[in-house]
Amino acid sequence: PNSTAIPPSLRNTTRVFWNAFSNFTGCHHGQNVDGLFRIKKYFQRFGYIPQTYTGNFTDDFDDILKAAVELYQKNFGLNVTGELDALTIKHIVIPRCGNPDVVNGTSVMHNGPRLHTVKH
Amino acid sequence: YTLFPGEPRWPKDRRDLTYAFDPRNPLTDEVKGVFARAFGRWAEVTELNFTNIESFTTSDITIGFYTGDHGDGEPFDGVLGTLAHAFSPPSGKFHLDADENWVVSGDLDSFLSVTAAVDLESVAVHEIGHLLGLGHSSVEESIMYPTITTGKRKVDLTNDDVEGIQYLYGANPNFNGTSPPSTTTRQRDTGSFG
Repeated sequence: PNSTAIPPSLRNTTRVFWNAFSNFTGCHHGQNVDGLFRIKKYFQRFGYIPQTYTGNFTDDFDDILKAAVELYQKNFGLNVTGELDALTIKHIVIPRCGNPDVVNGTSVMHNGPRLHTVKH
Repeated sequence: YTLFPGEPRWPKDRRDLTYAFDPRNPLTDEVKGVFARAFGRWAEVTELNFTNIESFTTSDITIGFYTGDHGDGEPFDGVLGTLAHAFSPPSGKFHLDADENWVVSGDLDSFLSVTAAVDLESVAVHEIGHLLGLGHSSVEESIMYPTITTGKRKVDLTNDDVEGIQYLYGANPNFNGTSPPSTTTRQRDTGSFG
């Protein structure tokens, strides 16, 4: 396509890609949804699925994705539903820092036990 | 606040840190001034000092704007998505996505016509936190919270940020310890990211 006809903000396919996460709103455990493997990559990028997992991601909403969604929801203070509900999806597409939230399987954001806390 | 595993930090004998910009990025003094202000916010509450030098190869901290795959295994993704990333001490690498619509100065309101404008200083303050050893925070108002809404300016350290950095490096004796101003909360809806 003639890229000049596309607004600058939409020329990059990745931006469209992140917006496309909205299509997964309502997805839950047990479903198979075309393209769902991409959101698994998102969660692995930010540490919610261990980097040690090297298998090919499928489009199945499996236990791995459910656990990742739950941890993400817990970290950001969302309702822990384990589903890709509207609030969770809305939060996922917010621009963010590229550094992971979970390192070596340990959540670095959860309000519970942290890697380090100091009481003042 | 959180720290990276192993609590890496710059060594005690290196409280005067240098930073340099990638010479392949022709940045104006105005842009460099944004980073200087961002470093200053952390220097204000610690004994760390930051000096801009020309030598990119010998500097403690290196700053560059890049697009897509830039060689560190963490490719940027174009407009929005991930905005920047930085490595824990003593790496000193600070990378920003050159595809973003970075706002360098002026009132963010005047950039409402620009799709997905992102305030550069806000992101710089956050990433410098990583360079110094802080991880992401679960405190939404803190600088080290991992997300930032487009059109939002958030540059003031919160108590959470100050406690974290002072755990790593101690307090600036000249810092009076008063709570920093609360987070600036100007915010505008921008498309579906509002």
